[in-house]
Amino acid sequence: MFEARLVQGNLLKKVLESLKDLLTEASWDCADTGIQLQAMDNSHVSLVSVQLRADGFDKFRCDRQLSMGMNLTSMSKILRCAANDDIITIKAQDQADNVTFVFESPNQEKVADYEMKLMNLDQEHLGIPETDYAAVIKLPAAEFQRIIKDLSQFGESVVISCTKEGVKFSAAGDIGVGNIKLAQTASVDKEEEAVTIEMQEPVTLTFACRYLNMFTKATCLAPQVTLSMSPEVPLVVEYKIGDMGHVRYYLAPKIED
Amino acid sequence: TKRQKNILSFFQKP
Repeated sequence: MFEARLVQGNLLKKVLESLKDLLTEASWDCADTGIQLQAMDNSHVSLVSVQLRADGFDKFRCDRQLSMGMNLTSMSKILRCAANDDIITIKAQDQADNVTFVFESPNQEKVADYEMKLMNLDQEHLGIPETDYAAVIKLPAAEFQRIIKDLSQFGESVVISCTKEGVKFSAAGDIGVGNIKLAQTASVDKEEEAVTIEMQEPVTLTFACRYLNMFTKATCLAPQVTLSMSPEVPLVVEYKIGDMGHVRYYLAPKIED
Repeated sequence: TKRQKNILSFFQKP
């Protein structure tokens, strides 16, 4: 028996919004420690990793490990039927071929349940090596979204360059060149408005705008986003899911042949 | 010109 109840059901709605453009189907791996998902996009350029810890749920029961293969477009359609303040429960029997989503209004006066067929998906989890990143940048998630959106008008790629002075985002194309520089914030009223940079060595990498734009669908999840970069390795774009986990996107850089 | 790398060239299959 698997059952996970989340009073803050809108977190799950937001997680699905942040995945559905990048992934069409994926497996949710459930264990007594929580729920995890790892999947690559169709063109194998990026990888998404989601973690939802058991202790972040209001009720969590997972008698035996199970992997629930789901069509994320369908899951997203179902979750859109839940109101933002609904309590969401996910339920499945052991070795079941379907999953049930239950949405309860806060006053318990409306209860809806939706059943969805599970899929058999080929599991292929990749090993992500432990990496000490050369630069770790934290910035407001909405600021990052704006920067990527603005620079996407100029070209297909964004160059992210991090030095002690700050971080620079650049794009070039037919209409011209755009550069956006962010300095580390000296002092801020709110922690979530801060730009912080932890840098071991300067690093410059080039990434496809298309993917960065899809990652920013997770902006609704968290006030801040963390970018971790090292020379010639994938960028990590991380959004926290409340205090129960994270969505991490890994994006392969564009590299000189 | 830079070429888009594949994520599989960085992360290992089990």
